[in-house]
Amino acid sequence: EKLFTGDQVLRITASDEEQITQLRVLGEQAELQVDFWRHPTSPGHPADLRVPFSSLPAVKTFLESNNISYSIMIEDVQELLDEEKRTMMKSRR
Amino acid sequence: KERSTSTFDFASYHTIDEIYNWMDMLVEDHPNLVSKIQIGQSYENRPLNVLKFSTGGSNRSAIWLDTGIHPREWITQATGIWTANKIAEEYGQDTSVTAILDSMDIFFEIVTNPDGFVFTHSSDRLWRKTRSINAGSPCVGVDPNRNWDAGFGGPGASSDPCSETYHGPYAHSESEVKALADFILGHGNVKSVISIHSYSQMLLFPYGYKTAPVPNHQEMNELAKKAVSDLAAVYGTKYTYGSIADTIYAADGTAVDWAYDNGVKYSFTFELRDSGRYGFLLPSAQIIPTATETWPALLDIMVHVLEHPY
Repeated sequence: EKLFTGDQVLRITASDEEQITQLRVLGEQAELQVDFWRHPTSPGHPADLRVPFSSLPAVKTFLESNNISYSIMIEDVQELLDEEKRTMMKSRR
Repeated sequence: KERSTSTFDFASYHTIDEIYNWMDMLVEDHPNLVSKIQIGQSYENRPLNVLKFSTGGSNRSAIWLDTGIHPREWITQATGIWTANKIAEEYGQDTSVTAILDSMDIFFEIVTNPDGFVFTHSSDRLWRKTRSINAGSPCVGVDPNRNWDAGFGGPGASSDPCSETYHGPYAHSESEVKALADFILGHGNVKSVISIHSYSQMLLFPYGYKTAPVPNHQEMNELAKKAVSDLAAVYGTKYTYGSIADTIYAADGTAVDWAYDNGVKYSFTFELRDSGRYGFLLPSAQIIPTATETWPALLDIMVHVLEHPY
């Protein structure tokens, strides 16, 4: 079973087309293994990016060095997944 | 196992076995309205089950609904279950539903990508694609909403099998896509395709593979405007709307573009809600609110289709 311990989802808001292009370039860097949950579309429209724990420093550095604003939408993906499983089990009981 | 649709917990997420059992129960509970048909098999040989809502007639005009082509979008399949139940319950009660089903059939595929859905329960909750093996690549699966024969292989899809938006080796390479396309073409009288996703809060229509407007763009835009307005009236959830290319980005090989190009004039795709905190992990407590607010928008489209025959 794939675990997502420490993975975060970042909510990113690009301010212009150049930043959108930078985000797309970020998404194409296979070694980071990021996963756009919501793709960057237009300036001011949020994009959501799941970032594996091991890639968090690199991705956050990339965003900050390019002045791309972001917030942490989900602190720890695995915690939410565990909660979801607990809810399903409780519902079954 | 649940023994009746009346005791089924619509406010919880369910496994594929539970959903398929529930579909059988719905058929048992509404034998004169609902039947189940199998339109094909998935890559891993799971049945592709479709609920048919029909009050009779032969090859009537039809509305196609599907949920869950991207399996990790769990709120979508859950909304599909609630909606199918609502259609069955409202026939004979609600004037709009009754009018629709007195003239038209509704086909509803609730688990459009069963292999992927099972995989999200067993191995990777965040899986998006099918589970077909890609020759020469260690990466599994094709994005089934980039696999349709509508601008296939162009911008907005990836040729890399390891990408989440991999379009596949050729159009309709995925059995889940081919079965659906063959069904719609074989039926020949499908007037509307509504393909439901999550979670960007949008109501979209063709095209995604080109920026040119569809010939009835104004009609689609006005209908979408009314639908999202009626949706927002329930809980205040704000949707954007418009063509895929204008509203999100260029996306090739999508289901609704294929449907439109194959003569289905009223082709829409929903992106259901997230309030901005959970994404694909939307808590089950939000299933019923999501389905409830989506219902009037769906009904708007279906009534429009009924009232605008072509």
